[in-house]
Amino acid sequence: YNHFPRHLKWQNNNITFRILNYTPDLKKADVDRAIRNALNVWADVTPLTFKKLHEGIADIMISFGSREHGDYNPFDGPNGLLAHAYPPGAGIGGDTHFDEDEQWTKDSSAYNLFIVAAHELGHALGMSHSSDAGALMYPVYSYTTGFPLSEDDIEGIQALYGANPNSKKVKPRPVAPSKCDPDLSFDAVTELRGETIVFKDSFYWRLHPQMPEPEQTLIKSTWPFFPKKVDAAYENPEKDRVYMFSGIKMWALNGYDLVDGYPKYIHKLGLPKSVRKVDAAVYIKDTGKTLLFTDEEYWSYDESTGTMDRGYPRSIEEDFPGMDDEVDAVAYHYGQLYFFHEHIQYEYSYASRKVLRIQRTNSILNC
Amino acid sequence: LPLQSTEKDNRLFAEKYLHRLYGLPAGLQGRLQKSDTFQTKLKEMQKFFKLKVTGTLDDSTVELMKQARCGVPDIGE
Repeated sequence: YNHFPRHLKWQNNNITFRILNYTPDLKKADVDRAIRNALNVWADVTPLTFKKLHEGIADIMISFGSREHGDYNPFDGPNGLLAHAYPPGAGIGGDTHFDEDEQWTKDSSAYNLFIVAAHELGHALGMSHSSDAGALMYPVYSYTTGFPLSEDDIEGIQALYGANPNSKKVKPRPVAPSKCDPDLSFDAVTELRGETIVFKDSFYWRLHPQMPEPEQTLIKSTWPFFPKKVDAAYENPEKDRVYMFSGIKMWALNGYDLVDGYPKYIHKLGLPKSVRKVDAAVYIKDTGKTLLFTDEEYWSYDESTGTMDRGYPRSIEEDFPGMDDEVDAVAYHYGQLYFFHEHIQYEYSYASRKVLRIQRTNSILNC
Repeated sequence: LPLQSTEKDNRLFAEKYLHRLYGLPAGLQGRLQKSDTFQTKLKEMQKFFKLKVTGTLDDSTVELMKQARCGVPDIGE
């Protein structure tokens, strides 16, 4: 890795940023998410925090522009130069510019904004180009999935700011699960505002009806407050909440933001203290009940009263004939329950109480 | 012999690249001086990218120069 001459860095760890304008190539929310995720990549491994400003002067001013765009350092039209950023300092220092003549995307179809932003924001924090071809700070664009920092990038940024005192050591570029591994199992599945989110290890896939390929992202990149593994998750669309479970804690999200008052203990739902983890959870829209699966049993939680239904837990095997006695993840669509256990997916009719179809778990990932 | 047009294009492209990213000075200079500086900057670039350091504009160097990249100079300020 390399730093800029004189090892330029921010003098305090609380850095502000502002997005001055947006590319028309992406939705505003997608740009916000790409920038936030890119900043979180660096925040994960340093004591740095990033606060978004909506007006005034921020340390890092982010903008999209084409050709000569105000800094006498013009872009060159499509391809070639994609973006540039200035090392930490007053005025233009830290400012990050993206070439509007590029096609910016969320996936690999053109230039992925998250990848480029993560690289540029590395400059804005004091990282110069690395000659290590595997590093994020290598100056040539390459699309990768998963956590983008290599050991070289982490060593470089920590030489400037030190390590993150609040988190465990981040593993550089963890090996992302392969979606078409025939033995793939899921940790959890939920809906999130019309998208399906599939959790596996420290990653999740987003499936959108209009996206041909699932998009894989590190959980920590989107939800830095969340533990690296999710046991269960479900959406209550009426409340516009997604609940995620890990061990004895649960988190509620409104979109991508954590709801105040969370995390809470799962026992607040009415589960006994002997339950230490929820394996799977699903909200049944037609009944207003949420089913919580723990080992070989399941519980029914009434969303309207906020209480656990009487007569539970009940046996999974007895109430869902044809199913395995344990489940990893469950989803509900149009009267059908989709149970995932190890590498098998069971399509189960909730009305006729029978398994309709058995497929591989990863069939929902287009495998 | 005059330069082939692809060669000429590549040379101009490389000059622009080195000017933008390796501080190759622009403007009027003597032919010899310019050529020397071009070669020096080209070697710097080849060394950084772990290419074979030849000082000449070979195919692998041109190919790398044509890849999409970040616009922050690789050396110095």
